[in-house]
Amino acid sequence: VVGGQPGNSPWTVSLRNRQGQHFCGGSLVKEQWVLTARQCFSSCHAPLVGYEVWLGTLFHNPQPGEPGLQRVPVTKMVCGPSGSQLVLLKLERPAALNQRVALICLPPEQYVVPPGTKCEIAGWGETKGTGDDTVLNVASLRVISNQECNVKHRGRVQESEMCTEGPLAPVGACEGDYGGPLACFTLDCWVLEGIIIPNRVCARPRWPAVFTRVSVFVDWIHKVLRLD
Amino acid sequence: QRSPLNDFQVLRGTELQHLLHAAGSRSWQEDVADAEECAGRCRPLLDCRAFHYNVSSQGCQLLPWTQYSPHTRLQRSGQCDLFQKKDYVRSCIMDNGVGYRGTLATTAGGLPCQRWSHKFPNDHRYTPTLRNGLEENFCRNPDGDPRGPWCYTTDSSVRFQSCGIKSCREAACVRCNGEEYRGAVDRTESGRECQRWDLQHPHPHPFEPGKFLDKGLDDNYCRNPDGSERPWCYTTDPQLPREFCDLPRCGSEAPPRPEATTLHCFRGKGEGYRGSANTTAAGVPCQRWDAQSPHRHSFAPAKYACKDLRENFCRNPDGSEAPWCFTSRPGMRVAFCYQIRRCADDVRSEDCYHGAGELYRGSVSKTRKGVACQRWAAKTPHQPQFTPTSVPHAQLEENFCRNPDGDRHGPWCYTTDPGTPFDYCALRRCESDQPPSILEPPDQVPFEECGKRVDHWRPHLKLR
Repeated sequence: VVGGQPGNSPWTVSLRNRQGQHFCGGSLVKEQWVLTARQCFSSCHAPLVGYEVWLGTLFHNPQPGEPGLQRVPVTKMVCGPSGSQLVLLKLERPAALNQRVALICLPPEQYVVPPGTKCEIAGWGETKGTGDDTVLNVASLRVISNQECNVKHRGRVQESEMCTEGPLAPVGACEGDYGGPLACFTLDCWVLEGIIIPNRVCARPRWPAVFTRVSVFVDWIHKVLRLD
Repeated sequence: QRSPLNDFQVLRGTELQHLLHAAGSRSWQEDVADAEECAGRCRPLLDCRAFHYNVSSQGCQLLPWTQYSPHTRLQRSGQCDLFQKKDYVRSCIMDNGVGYRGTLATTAGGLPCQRWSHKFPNDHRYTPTLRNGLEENFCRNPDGDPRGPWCYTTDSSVRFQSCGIKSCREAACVRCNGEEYRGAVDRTESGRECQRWDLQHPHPHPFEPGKFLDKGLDDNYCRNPDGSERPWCYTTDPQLPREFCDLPRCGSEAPPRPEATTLHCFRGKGEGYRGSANTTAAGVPCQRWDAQSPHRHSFAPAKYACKDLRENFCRNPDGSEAPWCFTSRPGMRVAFCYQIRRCADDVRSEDCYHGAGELYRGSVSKTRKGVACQRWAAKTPHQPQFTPTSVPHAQLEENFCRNPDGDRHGPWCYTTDPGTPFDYCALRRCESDQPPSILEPPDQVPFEECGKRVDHWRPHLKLR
């Protein structure tokens, strides 16, 4: 995250490859399910042996045995509907919820976040030297309408996507954050409204960032959990 | 510091059954510490050619036969790993092949071999023993012939002939950087013996075979699991952790298949990407591959000729998760180029539907990944919630794609892939059909108790 601050986001998880390296973020939407970005995986049928989700830590490189750290293998991947750029990961066992690990709410189907809503992104990705690379960084962003966003993006932003404004200072998600949450505070709850997907550049000043709009695919998420 | 297991090839989760001997006819030795100790016991015994190692009881059962012995067959096993002496199961030879114990019984000229125990049609002075391994009429090299294993032939006019068994070095060649090399060479270019990949001594390492199933990390054979310039192995020499192997290159390098290369998007891990994106996702320009600054590296274009390491283009020469490059920023050595779009990997859609496809009544019956649909009336591999009788109006015929639950994302089906309960179909929305816009004023938001967190930041967390 560029332009963020060390912070707390108990639903944000770290995806780890076979070498134990962080490569993407994710959001804990059920005890045994993480929602992340399709871009993070080579295919919908990629072998998952050795891939893990790490939860309950703020550190990029937690020490083995760190209290609260949960390392759970990933056993299954379900790719979202075409165009969703989403993937659901099933964990080998449910994550233990506590003060460091929490679920994030899913929005109602087709819910459209009102422009101006205060949201935040979180991740252990590239900070471009603006933050502390060793811990989770969180940055605040404000939602703008697709209409406003499409002015700069020349109509390329789809309805299954949503945007946040591009502040004057460089603030936004970057490599290593993909799959992480855009969480918005609504009615006393944090709701997973967007998923960080790769944009053409990171945190470009005055340039709106594009996310996958989760509410368009909530029905698919519920269906996967129900039919599993 | 070679392990006795270095003389064995393993077949994980496999049991060797002898059809003429009852399973319990050979005793189990429970007083062994691990598979290495079993190997230590079997290796010096001339009548021990293999052993079972029970991974849960940690016992071992020595066996006088291998999978190529008569009346044997391999069987999947949840408890056992089968270790067989390499000389008995390898189809190539090391050095001059005096240790070869395979079952080839014809000469290079196609002549059947004479049984060693026979003195006719060609008389000779060899007497089969357990030690010299002159078994049946198999090719052997009892006199150390530099041309390798040979045999007397059944043709009286041709007394003996070489069997033409290839050396393990010649039996397989290296294509590109050897990531796919699956030969049986277990020596490095200086002649050191390789360490087994499933052992952590003398050199601990991260490449556990069970974690890298796609890298073929068998026994102690030369492999290239990390995108090095050519196959290598850890060595049994404590002083030298790893070393390249001396392997022949395949003839002319066939260029990558055109359909395997992409220019504007990447497929899978992007190993076939040949586009000209030359910045990282963070927008940092990439360093040229033929430059060593600001970052020194070993990916010289000349050593990775088939990886197209031109200029400073994003590439994936080492099997990483996606195309990447060394960056021009000193503080950032490498970075992925995730900004390159992924190619759609759906199969071509064969039909179209209107709205959400609830009224689709076509006969497409495969998913967007090309997997065949399960019949709606079937109960395996997935127990359906929607059946022809439970939702008659949906006309759930055969295994045709349908949308019995009004899924907004279109017709779907249960799949014949046990790991995928359901998936969307190889269908697209009809051109003339535009979905209703969702960008209406937001409606109310009912929530559960999720989405709560402790919001105040505890500085002491920065202190370990």
